Amino acid sequence: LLQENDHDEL
Amino acid sequence: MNIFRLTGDLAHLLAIIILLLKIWKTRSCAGISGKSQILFAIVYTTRYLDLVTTFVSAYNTLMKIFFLASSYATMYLIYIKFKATYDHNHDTFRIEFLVAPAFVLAMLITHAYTLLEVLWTFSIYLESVAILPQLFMVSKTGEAESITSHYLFALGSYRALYILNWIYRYVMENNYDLIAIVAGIVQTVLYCDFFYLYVTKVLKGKKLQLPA
Repeated sequence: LLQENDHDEL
Repeated sequence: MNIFRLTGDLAHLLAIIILLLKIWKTRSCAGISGKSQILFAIVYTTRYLDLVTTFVSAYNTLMKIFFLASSYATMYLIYIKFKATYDHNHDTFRIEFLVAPAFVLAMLITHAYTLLEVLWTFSIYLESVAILPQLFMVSKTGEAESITSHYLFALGSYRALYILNWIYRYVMENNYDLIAIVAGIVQTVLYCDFFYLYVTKVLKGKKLQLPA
């Protein structure tokens, strides 16, 4: 369901 | 990186610079909610803990450091340097009513049960409502200086531009993050009333004044 946060966005 | 993401980040950067310059040039933080600024400092601190664990890009690292440093600098200006000008009588929003639910929600709905990921999720939820003390202050005093309005407009635009970034990423990269998307929409909706007043009043050269 949820796609992982890629920690790119601020 | 796409154009929506970049302009969103630049709007965010602009908002912070406007706020710092306003306080510095006027030597006053009148009309600015210290409570919202405390919340933003909590948001950046809990979100950017990954500065020490994950390297994404020089851009990413520099922006994170700037957002962290500027939020602490803003708190210093409000609570120490220009404390005498801080309008605490109108800044009465109880931030624990935002921090506690954001934390509980982060424990319930998160991508992964690791310390960094739960704190990242908490920061996303908290950011979505962090402007409420500031909006509450504007509604309590019934007005905002033009420069404060420009700050709020730039700050609100940033998450609205991020929504376009998420649509773009979903379409072009088939990548999406539901936590960030839903919280970002909530955050943007909270500004809608203000956006309306900004366009109908401030852009026409009038002061932002709410009807009595």
